[in-house]
Amino acid sequence: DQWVLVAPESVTDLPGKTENGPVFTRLHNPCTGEAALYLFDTNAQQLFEVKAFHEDYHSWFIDQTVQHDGRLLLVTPMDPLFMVLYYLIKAEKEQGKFQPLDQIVIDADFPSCSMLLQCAKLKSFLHHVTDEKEIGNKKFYKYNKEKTLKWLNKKVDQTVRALKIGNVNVGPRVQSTTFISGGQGSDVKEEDYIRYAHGLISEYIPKELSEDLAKY
Amino acid sequence: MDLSDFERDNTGSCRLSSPVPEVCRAEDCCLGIDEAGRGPVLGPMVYGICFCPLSRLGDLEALKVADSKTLSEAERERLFGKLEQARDFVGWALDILSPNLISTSMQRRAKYNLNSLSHDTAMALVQLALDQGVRVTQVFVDTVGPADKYQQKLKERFPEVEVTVRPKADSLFPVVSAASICAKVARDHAVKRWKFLEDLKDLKMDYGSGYPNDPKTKEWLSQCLDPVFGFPQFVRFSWSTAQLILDGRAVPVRWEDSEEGAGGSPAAGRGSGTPSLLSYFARTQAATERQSHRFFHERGLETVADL
Amino acid sequence: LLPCEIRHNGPAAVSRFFSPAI
Repeated sequence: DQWVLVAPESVTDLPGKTENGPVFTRLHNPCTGEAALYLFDTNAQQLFEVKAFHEDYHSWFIDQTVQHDGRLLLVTPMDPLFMVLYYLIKAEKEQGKFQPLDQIVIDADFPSCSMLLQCAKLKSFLHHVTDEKEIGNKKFYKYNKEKTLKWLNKKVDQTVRALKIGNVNVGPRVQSTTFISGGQGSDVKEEDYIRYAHGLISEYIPKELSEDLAKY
Repeated sequence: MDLSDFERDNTGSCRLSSPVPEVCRAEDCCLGIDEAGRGPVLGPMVYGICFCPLSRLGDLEALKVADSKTLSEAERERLFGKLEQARDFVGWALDILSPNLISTSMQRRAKYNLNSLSHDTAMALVQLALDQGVRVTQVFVDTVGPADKYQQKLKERFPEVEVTVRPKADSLFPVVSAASICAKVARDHAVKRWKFLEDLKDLKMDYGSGYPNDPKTKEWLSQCLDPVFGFPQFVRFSWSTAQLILDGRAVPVRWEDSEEGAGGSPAAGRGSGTPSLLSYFARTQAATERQSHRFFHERGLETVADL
Repeated sequence: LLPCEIRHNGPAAVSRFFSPAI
């Protein structure tokens, strides 16, 4: 079996000897609720989402072989907070109390979700979406909706900036992505950027939260 | 006959022509058109024209360029030599159409069938003669498809020229016989000197006559078949003989314009129906499938659930 | 990447039939 994949080189960096190389794993997609493929790099320091460029009627020649599956897999870094957010919201609904993270991020259907807790900086960014308590040496977390909306709003702002820099067509006109025009056209407003960015961010959060974010 | 250009690159088409005799520019001429290699599944098809002044038709007849189908390869060579020696009043031109060109024309999305290809090639050669200053007043040609339609096509294209489309024209008109000789000699040479681009390893070149109903040819086709790539470019993929072998023994391949619902036609085959215009705009989506954000589906990007 | 779907996984004599071009 083989696949064609484009990923940052850092995915396969092996600092020293380690058996914990990059791992493809299925996790709970926070938007659809279904299983989707993700990648953890060495020692699960970073999370990546796996997307595929997929058009009909393609296959690959790879050296002296033919591969029926004509997808091109693309691996891009993803903020693990999006993944953890689902479990925080769930815990808030079910328990409504402060809990240690390793008791929040548990999933019988996707046991490798615990690898999310190894991601670098996750713990230092949790405060964007949670209230924290420290008892002894242990930290306890509880979902905070207002903080989360504020954090997501920042994500939307960052996305708007990226859309403008990337000259992505966010206007109402349908236009081929390979068509290079002089600009967005006079009919594109700031609201269009925000709506588009909200839509993109919504791909990574539950539907209810997306609706709240839209109102926010 | 110098086919070195075609020997170097036998993937497209190649034109050859003799110098135009001065007398053909000064006097009214008749021009004959014929073809060679229409039926075989192997090798190129060649269209040829031959022209001479009306006043010298008797001299052309005296060369005894008879119905070339009855002649051996060696006899055809000899007659072509005679035509060359008569270069003071006989001119000729050829278009060699490679098997690759024939196959791709017949199988591309906007189908270009063999009859249209033949008509266009013939007309292009007549135009070449006119452009070179030959005073063509009469054209004789064998039927390709319905005779009346071909005649009308030629008359519309060359209104100043008297056109005669007749079955078995090569046995009726010496100038067509002469064109037939030129075309057949060219095909003989092209086939004999064919350079295979593909590495065919130890495959024996014993392919028989090259005609579809020749068991030796069919056997050779089966032997040279690659399950992914099909045949060498010496083979006309668009011929049903070739397609049947691919159907049975090659891996299924589907193209964007393959027939709807088909399991997949082999390497050479494509559907013949015109796809709906709508099929170019939307991919069908199951009713329950959630559509991702336009950023992703405009770029053909989707979430991966499984490898 | 090919403009067709080949329903097969396995060896293919790619270098016999194709040569890379830039």
